[in-house]
Amino acid sequence: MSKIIAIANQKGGVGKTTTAVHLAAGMALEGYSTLLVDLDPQGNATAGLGVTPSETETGVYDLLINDHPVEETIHPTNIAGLSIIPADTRLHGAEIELVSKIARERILAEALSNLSDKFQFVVLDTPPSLGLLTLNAMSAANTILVPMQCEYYALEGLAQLMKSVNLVKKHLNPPLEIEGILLTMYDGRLNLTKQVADEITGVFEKRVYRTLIVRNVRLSEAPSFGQTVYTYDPQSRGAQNYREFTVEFLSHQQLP
Amino acid sequence: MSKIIAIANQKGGVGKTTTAVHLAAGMALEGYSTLLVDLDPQGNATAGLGVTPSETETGVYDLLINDHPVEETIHPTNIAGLSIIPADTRLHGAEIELVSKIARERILAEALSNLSDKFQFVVLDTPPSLGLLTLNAMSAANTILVPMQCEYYALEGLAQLMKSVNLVKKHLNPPLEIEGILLTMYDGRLNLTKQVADEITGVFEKRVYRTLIVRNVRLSEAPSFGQTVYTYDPQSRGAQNYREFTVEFLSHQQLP
Ligand SMILES: Nc1ncnc2c1ncn2[C@@H]1O[C@H](COP(=O)(O)OP(=O)(O)OP(=O)(O)O)[C@@H](O)[C@H]1O
Ligand SMILES: Nc1ncnc2c1ncn2[C@@H]1O[C@H](COP(=O)(O)OP(=O)(O)OP(=O)(O)O)[C@@H](O)[C@H]1O
Ligand SMILES: [Mg+2]
Ligand SMILES: [Mg+2]
Repeated sequence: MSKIIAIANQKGGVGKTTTAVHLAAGMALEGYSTLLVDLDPQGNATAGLGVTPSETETGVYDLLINDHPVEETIHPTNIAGLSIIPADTRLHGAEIELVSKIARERILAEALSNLSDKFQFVVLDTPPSLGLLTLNAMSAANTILVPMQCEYYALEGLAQLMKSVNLVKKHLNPPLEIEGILLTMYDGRLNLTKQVADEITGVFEKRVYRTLIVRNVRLSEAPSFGQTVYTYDPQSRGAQNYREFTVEFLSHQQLP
Repeated sequence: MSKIIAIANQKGGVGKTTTAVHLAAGMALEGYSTLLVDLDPQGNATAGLGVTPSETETGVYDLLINDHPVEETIHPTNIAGLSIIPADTRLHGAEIELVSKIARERILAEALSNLSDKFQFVVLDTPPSLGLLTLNAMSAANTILVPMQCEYYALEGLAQLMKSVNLVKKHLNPPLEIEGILLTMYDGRLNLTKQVADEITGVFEKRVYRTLIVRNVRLSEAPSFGQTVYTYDPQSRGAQNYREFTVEFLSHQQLP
């Protein structure tokens, strides 16, 4: 059975996609066969890996709305060991289309249960909301990884996120656990960053990763070339941080 | 009749709330009576103005779902001339609850049509999505103001946003126009910022505001004190930039 990790935080712009892409690619580069599922209608993870939706035809929308077999929605990326189920703009209407479906929160969980064992990890990128696409991700996942910017508004949203996680755990997916909290766009020179980081560590303790992802412009340049930062600028702080994070993440897994 | 401006961009974390709060407060400080409507379930604009949802009882949720008269959902803020219809966590479920309502995209437009003429401006903050809360905002608005970060993923989303605006204009709100594009978190030292800014200006020309909002930590510190940056640090770059922007915005309005 693959391990399924949802990357979720309803606060916008905190580094969900950047983390999903670089964890998935990082694990593939370490030799673990990985699948990335892009549940965000913006399709940033799809574009960030250089995959063009029109080329692939089938994607997440077909999986959730058209009941397509999961194996038919999987496409290769230009990274060995990493495959993707891409997003496309049809997903913008998916939340409304899902509302009237039976067991609407568990459609993704059912679909991924048919996945062959060839993937050791499945990473789910989610949109900045607590709507049906994110609920589907939380219902299908074994764990939730929460990227957190050290800013006030991002901190405000954490309590609401945890409430949603507990609701999903109670009604839809009892084994669901928090994988960890990753501090992103960290700037140690700012008091605000340190204050918020201290507050988060005070509450989540060991579940906060030791690796910090610093603010590094290379991370925001790479997607415009359809590349990860590992290829775009391997020596950059961004590449080092995400390689380090991938190793720390894997150290917590029960690996074969 | 009040002028209604929706602050919208489905890309997360681009400065929608920061712009909504500082434009609304900026106009109130210039003597124009203003109402801020917080349509984002995260309730960041509400918290950023120091308003606690429990105190106010009624808010946006009551307006959209419980058909409360609009005048009963309006509450004062600690800024003279600025009132708010606050968000609360009940809004997280609102998108699903709205789906089955008659004329579900125009509920806000109907509700705001009963607003007394005492407000010259109404500013709508929206969540990072193109769902029913944002569609309600676009249907109720006279114009849409788009905060844009000069990053690749933010640029990717612009075409999708314009498609949605045109759909709303065609089916729900024909007089809808683009008020303007505000470049936020601008860092002139980065090539990426300049490249993306050039691309946006190439397409939108005069509709891009001359005022640039630079990255300034004071803007992200202020909301943790429930204050705008005008009160928190009046001499900061952030305060100067948003005062300048408010004046530029007002120069395009037909004022009495
Ligand atoms: N550590 C970092 N340093 C600098 N820029 C970063 C970093 N991480 C992400 N970015 C950039 O910041 C922006 C927001 O990141 P990203 O899109 O990954 O966040 P998100 O949470 O997925 O956003 P959304 O809520 O819209 O899905 C992007 O333009 C991205 O390239
Ligand atoms: N010019 C700026 N300089 C520095 N920080 C900023 C600036 N503008 C906004 N911020 C901070 O960046 C973060 C994102 O801004 P904000 O929350 O206003 O964006 P948003 O588009 O409303 O996000 P969401 O998509 O989650 O609604 C916040 O923590 C905010 O305090
Ligand atoms: Mg994203
Ligand atoms: Mg916001």
